Amino acid sequence: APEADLITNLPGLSFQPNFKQFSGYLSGVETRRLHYWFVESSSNPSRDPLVLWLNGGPGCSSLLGLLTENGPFQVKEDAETVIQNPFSWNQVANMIFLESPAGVGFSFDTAKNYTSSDDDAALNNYYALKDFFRKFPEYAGRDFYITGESYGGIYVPTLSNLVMKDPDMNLKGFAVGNGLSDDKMNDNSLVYFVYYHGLIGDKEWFGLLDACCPKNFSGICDFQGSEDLKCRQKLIGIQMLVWNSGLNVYNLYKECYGGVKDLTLHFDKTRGKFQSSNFGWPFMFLKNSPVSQRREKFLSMLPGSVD
Amino acid sequence: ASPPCTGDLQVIKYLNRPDVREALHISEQALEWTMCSSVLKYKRQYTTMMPQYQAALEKKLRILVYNGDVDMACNFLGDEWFVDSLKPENPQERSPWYYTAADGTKQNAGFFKAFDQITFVTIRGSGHMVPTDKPKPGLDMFVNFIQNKPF
Repeated sequence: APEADLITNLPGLSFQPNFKQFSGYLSGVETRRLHYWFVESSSNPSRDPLVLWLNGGPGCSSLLGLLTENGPFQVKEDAETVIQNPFSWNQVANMIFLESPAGVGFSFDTAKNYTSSDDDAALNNYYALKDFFRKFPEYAGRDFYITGESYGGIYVPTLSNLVMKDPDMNLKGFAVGNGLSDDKMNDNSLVYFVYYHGLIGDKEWFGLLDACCPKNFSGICDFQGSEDLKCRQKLIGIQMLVWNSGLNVYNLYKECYGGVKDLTLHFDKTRGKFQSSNFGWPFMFLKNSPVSQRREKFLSMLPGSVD
Repeated sequence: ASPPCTGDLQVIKYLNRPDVREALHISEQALEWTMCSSVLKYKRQYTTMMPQYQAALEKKLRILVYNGDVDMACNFLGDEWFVDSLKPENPQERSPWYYTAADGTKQNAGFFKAFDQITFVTIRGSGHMVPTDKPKPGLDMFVNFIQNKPF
């Protein structure tokens, strides 16, 4: 293991970890430098499997996963005290948290090129893993799993398809949590989900079926495939209900942290947000979705001209 | 660049402390830490992962697809349809799975559907971030997966 990357004194720690941890950089393609934080298993690091964890976005940091989800540490409200997570996944695995692509978290590009894509992200993650095994040769041949969440539904399988061809990495499998697997299925199922959870009533539901599905259809309705204008307008209503009505889109039964700020889209207030972020989390506006199209329309208008 | 309705401001403050950056060996070239990047320009290329899953199944990889069942960003039903659409071999009946709660009682953790190489699992009452919302069932599920134990 690289001595220079060993974390010897993590500020605010309220307990003494019984595992080693490392933080530093892994080389991606050319000028890309990806930050990793590696926590060894607290059980049997020399035998437990190696697991990579990737948060989604695209563009969100995996350190969120480490510090708020399945890592060994949690930061308290005071932003100073670090406590132990009793349900950390490093109780049974050596966990790598990788910030990617470059431009995410502490990862950067020495040439300041912050463009990326699905294939580019997968390739850079693959190169970073190669570099990890160079830095930590004791993990060569170890059972290896790639895991992730949300837009990790794209990151994880695309990376796995590269890694599984590499005989130097002993990839056993992958896991995806609440992942984006298929745009069409995700969007169509959401309409059913919304009805089944009582967010729309019978009148709206039968109106949707009437506008979007062929007469006497059976099976699953392809709402997103409909070209009907009335259907598209009703689907905008569903998207607005899910994302902009004050519901917590990430947990229907949880309060919205900070409260509901605004129930309408105010262009002058949201424009900056849209411009600063070409993604959502995990994908606030799906490509070609009604909301995405509306966003594009907003962005082409002059500030102040629309509320 | 924070996701809607989520907090975690303490993480932003903590990771941007100079002493924390030093302890983590963060380069001076790194930007200020944010939850989600505001400099990244990302181009999506894929609208389905069907070919990638099929290739992984052909390579005999083991796959777990899990969903907190009250998330709307990536809802469980869409991922269940996706797994079904792969037509994996040897489908088992959709069944409940259980965990032991802090008070020692056996509780329903959700439902699962197992196939030869792929398992679809729901975590009852969890949102998008399963390890945060349901840490104990989340850990049990992870252990089952990497240790290849049945649910």
